Amino acid sequence: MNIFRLVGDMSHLLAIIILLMKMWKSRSVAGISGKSQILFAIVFTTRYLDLFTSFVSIYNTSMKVFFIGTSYVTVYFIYQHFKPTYDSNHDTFRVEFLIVPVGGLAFLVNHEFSLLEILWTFSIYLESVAILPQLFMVSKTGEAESITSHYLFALGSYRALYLLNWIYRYYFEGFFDLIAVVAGCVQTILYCDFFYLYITKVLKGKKISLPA
Amino acid sequence: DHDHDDHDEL
Repeated sequence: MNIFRLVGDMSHLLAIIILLMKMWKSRSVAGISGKSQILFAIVFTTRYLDLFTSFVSIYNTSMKVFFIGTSYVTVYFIYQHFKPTYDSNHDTFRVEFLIVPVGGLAFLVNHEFSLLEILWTFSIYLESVAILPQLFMVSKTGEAESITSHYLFALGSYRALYLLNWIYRYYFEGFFDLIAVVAGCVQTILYCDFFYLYITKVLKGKKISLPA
Repeated sequence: DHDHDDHDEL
């Protein structure tokens, strides 16, 4: 565990807590893509099946359980508890265009052709693009609440910090996982446009609003 | 080299 990974994990944790707090306090899921959140629930479920097969540490296990649990709570909030506030008209990204190619790629490019390993690979690839329905929704409505922007910034930062973690691990531990690194780069690149808007607008007290 | 135990990351 190095500092980049720890801060990355904390950033990921913070993103999830910000999102849950936003929904709970405002009693609303307005501006949140239910499709992205379903994809994240699929990501965590398929990645953390190793909870049943291997134990790494208390930290590792509790984070995995937290991520899986909160992803289902989030989906429940959007599609059940706060459903009247869910903006489905603007959440129109076609997720099959992500799931099908990502599933195919996981079958073709993986470390080992076994069920758990293919599901792990699938989750890594899917995570890299899972935010697209959310970014699509922001661009479609042309705006994002500040709290939603904070959520997206924390969520995007997490994988960017993992990139630093992988550079560190490559030099000091000889660890290198090409699948995770390539997917992590893709994931971080997708956030770049948003990072720019966040730094130039949200940090100066304005909310993100795009020209029509 | 790689095996599933390497997935100690989240």
